[in-house]
Amino acid sequence: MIGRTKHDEL
Amino acid sequence: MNIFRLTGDLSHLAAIIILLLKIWKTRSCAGISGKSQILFALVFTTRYLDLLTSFISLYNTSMKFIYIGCAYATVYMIYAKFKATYDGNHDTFRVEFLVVPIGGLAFLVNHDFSPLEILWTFSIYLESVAILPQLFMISKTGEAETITTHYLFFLGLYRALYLMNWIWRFYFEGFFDMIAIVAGVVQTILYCDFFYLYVTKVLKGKKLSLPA
Repeated sequence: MIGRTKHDEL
Repeated sequence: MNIFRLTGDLSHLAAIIILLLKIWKTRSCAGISGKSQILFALVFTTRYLDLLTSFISLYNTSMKFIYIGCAYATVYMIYAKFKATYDGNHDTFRVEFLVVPIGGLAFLVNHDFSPLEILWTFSIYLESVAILPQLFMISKTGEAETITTHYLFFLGLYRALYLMNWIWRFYFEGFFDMIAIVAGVVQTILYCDFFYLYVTKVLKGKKLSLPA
């Protein structure tokens, strides 16, 4: 499962 | 955001700043692998294209600009400003053997077959091995300046902290990204040998030198 927003990490 | 991700980002920022200052203050990039720095600039460029498409937070956006700016400034200093001090004879890792297979892998194993997502995946895979030219160079020269070992320590620590961040996020948010986790584990494992030398030598005040 991918988090809520696409890629919210740096 | 959690404490592991925040300290991870700050550790990453510290590494980038330490390297930039080392080159700027000593006006020398001796012992630094320009190839690794080019790979890091490529990692940030392919990962942060979403700066053009989505806004997550001021923190997220500003850190991305800082990372990209510092990465290109570092590459510029190595290959232009202080080119005379660049040790090309020892920076001989064949990066094409990294970039090409990883480019192929990003096409095969990704979350979504869209250009931005494939570039993001490429960047995640590339970052996990981008330090190899630098570690290879140190093994060839048999030593590293102490400031360079601090750079490598914080750079390796950042992804180790991200591993804890992903454990935290899986437990509290049910979030996990298998691609980032697997690449992050590989990346952190590549530093283990260096971490051992850093703790047993550099932290005891000795110079980091490898048995030639």
